[in-house]
Amino acid sequence: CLRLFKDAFSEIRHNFIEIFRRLFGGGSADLSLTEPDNLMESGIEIIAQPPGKKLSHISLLSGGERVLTAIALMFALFLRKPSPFCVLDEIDASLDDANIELFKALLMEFVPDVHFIIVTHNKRTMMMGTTFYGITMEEPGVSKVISLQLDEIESKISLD
Amino acid sequence: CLRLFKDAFSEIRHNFIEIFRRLFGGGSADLSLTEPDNLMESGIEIIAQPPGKKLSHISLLSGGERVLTAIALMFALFLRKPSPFCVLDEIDASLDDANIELFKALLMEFVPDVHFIIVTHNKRTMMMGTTFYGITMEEPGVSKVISLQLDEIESKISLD
Amino acid sequence: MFFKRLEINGFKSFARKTVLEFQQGVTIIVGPNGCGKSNIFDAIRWVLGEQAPTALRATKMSDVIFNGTAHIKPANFAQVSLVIDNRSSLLPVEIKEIVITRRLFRDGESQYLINRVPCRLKDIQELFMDTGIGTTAYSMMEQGQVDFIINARPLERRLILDEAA
Amino acid sequence: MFFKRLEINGFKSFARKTVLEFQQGVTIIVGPNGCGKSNIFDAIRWVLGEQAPTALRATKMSDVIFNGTAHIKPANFAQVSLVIDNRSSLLPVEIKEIVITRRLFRDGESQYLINRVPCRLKDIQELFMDTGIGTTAYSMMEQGQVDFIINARPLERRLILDEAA
Ligand SMILES: Nc1ncnc2c1ncn2[C@@H]1O[C@H](COP(=O)(O)OP(=O)(O)OP(=O)(O)O)[C@@H](O)[C@H]1O
Ligand SMILES: Nc1ncnc2c1ncn2[C@@H]1O[C@H](COP(=O)(O)OP(=O)(O)OP(=O)(O)O)[C@@H](O)[C@H]1O
Ligand SMILES: [Mg+2]
Ligand SMILES: [Mg+2]
Repeated sequence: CLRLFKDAFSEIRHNFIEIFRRLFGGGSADLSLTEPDNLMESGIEIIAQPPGKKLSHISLLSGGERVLTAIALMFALFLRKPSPFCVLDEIDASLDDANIELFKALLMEFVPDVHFIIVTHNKRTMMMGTTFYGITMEEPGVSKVISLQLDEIESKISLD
Repeated sequence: CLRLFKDAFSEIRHNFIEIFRRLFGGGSADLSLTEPDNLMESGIEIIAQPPGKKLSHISLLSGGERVLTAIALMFALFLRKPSPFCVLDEIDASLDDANIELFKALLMEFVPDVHFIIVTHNKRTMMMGTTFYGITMEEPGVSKVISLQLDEIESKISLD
Repeated sequence: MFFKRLEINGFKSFARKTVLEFQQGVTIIVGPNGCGKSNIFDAIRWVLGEQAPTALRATKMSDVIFNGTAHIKPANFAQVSLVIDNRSSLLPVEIKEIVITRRLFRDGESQYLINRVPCRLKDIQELFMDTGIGTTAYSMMEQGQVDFIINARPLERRLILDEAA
Repeated sequence: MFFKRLEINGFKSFARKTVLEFQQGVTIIVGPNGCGKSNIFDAIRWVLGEQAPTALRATKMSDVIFNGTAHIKPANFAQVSLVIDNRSSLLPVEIKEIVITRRLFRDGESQYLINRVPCRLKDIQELFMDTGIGTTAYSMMEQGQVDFIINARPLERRLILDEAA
């Protein structure tokens, strides 16, 4: 069990360092153990340093930087133990347009092996869909699903 | 002190009921005391029922419905004891376009008496500004403020 | 391909039987606030065996049964079925298509079925053991929770890492 | 008019002296992730007397002093000034324009000034007493915290209501 954790930790740590650098276009990140001598009980610290900035506590990161760091860690876990599906509920809400494009580029690399189901209000994120569903409550309180094409999404959103 | 709380509670409750109905275009809301017989220590429960839906626990509300309910309560407090300024940091992140317009209409009623300072990534929210500032980090890690006009905001955002 | 179809009936705001067909690639779900998007994710989490009402934004499990509107009576039960394409034999059974179903009645009775045959929750959990499917923290990111892992305490983060170990 | 001007120097990511002039109406602040927008709100909360580092996303108060970059040395102190238009005599003093200043040095020394005259924190707090200014829950909505009041426990909500009583 200890052997398993050690392997997993070092692989996830390596993935995280790599993916963080790609998402932020530089900077550096790391995972460290709170109690390296007691692997069974040790917690995990996250270190994140966006490009051009000095290293500081992760609580000082901005809203968008925290989300990007969390996404980097999520994909680092995915690489270690892929899941065939992944649901994301408005994960892009606090990202600016430039970071949404970086997130999309990363996500597309996983698409052949993972089925993503994404809820979003952001037009840029929608553009990467292959299947589209709109949910309406024409009858108050009752959800109804309608299947949409990409061109319908464009017009439907401006109606929203 | 008890007298003061009783007055404040009943005024805020009245404001909340009124503003909720306007923001949601119907439905009903209320505030209730967890211990009506012990005013000094009583907590406050929130009841919110969007239009067309059955009354249920507020934990079942959607992300956007929770934000709108919180905004209704915020303005209800404002009416009781106005503050000359109000800062809002990406309060519109989970609202759809229709609800952003309702939120804007409500906010504009307070504008003569309250100075709002709003951080947003949403173009609809930006349109209600009278003064605009862009923050950049041309020099990595150092924030710089540039004053913008509304037309610059339009183009700057598409550059973002 | 993996999730082929999701059928929801009487679960949360889905008063009538609703079907979502899935294809390979990226499925996008849009709609105004409060229309039922996150409820779809709750349905997936529930059919995969979720036992904690709070993970479904509910205070008690019966909150997931359609509660009625001004014009429609509350439902007597909630049912969700997930049709899984198993041609890649990711799940340790010989069957090419697996249908997981979960039902909850107002009186509290709860049923689980695999390919329409009643089973126990344990059977569903064993089916998914070690496949990466299930409600791990990194395969289901709830609304507003994406930076949970950043805010979490070091030991909570450890639990999430252990899921991927 | 109320807040006329905010001057920030050496506070968080504002390495150099930065001035924001305010006008009546709605001030909009935009910019990419991590550029310093929320830091401006932290500056306002700080100059109004905030004592808890966690309310400024910091672990210790000295975290608010500019920490340097690859090319610039860390600052020795952080300073924020807020110029308030008091023509409506909302603040109980005869002066038409009031400047509140707060300074923090690396060695931990902290200074407060009203119109460039050193004072105590208590003097600033008394100046704002009962005017609705200050960091009440409903006049400063932090990023991601807007539904705090919905998630809060009933007694926590009571505290927020008491601020408006
Ligand atoms: N058991 C139930 N019966 C009927 N309606 C329910 C039930 N449980 C939840 N709901 C309704 O579902 C709605 C919330 O849906 P959901 O959270 O999926 O919205 P959403 O589409 O994700 O919206 P947002 O964009 O704001 O996040 C609430 O209005 C709630 O009243
Ligand atoms: N003392 C300090 N010295 C230098 N930089 C600091 C200091 N404290 C915080 N920062 C930096 O400020 C940045 C965060 O800024 P802020 O939270 O204002 O971003 P934001 O514009 O609100 O972004 P978002 O749109 O993502 O919310 C972080 O990258 C952090 O490194
Ligand atoms: Mg939702
Ligand atoms: Mg911010």
